[in-house]
Amino acid sequence: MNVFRLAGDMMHLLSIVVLLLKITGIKSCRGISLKTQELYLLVFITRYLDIFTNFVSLYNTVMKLVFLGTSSAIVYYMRYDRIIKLTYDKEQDTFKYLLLVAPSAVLALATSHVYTVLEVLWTFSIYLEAVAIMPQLVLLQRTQNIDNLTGNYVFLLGSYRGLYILNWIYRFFTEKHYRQWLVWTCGVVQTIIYCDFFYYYFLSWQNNEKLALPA
Amino acid sequence: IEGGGAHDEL
Repeated sequence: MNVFRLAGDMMHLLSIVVLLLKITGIKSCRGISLKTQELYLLVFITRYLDIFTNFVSLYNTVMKLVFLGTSSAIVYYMRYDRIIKLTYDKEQDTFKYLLLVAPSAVLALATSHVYTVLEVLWTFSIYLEAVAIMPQLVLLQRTQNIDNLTGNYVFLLGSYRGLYILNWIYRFFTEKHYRQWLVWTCGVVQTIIYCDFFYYYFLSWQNNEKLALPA
Repeated sequence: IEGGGAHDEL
């Protein structure tokens, strides 16, 4: 494992911790898209089905369990916590699941390398992860007064994607059999989706102003 | 790696 991959994983973990702290700390999930969170949970479930059959390292197994556990907790809090669920912007979070899930499923069926259930679901999870942030970005655009934690959450998540690209470039040059156009394409698409957000994030940081995305 | 995919990544 290289330093980019480790740093990427840590950013990913940190983004989830920041989100959980925001939700449980201030008892509010304002500005957070439940749809994106549910899609991420679906991504983790479909990707980590191999958790008991394909042992890579203790690190991988523990991280998989942590990602599954924390994303389930976030969805649970937003859906069922007596106080927190009242702060969810349901009317604003209108992105259609099917718009993201259906193309991912079709692409997974069309392009999976081998046709086993695990492999097709793994491929599906790669496609879905690339676009799962979209409901969140749309919601951010509609939210006035984005709080710092929400902005930082999306920023950390974007950093994780950026670092994974560096990890792939590193692996491409250091590992003989590391060829995966699928993961590359999806990763780049996913990172491009964040570009607009990054632009406004840095702008607000530079001018010391609150983050706001133009509608 | 199976399928050339990054199955050892998260």
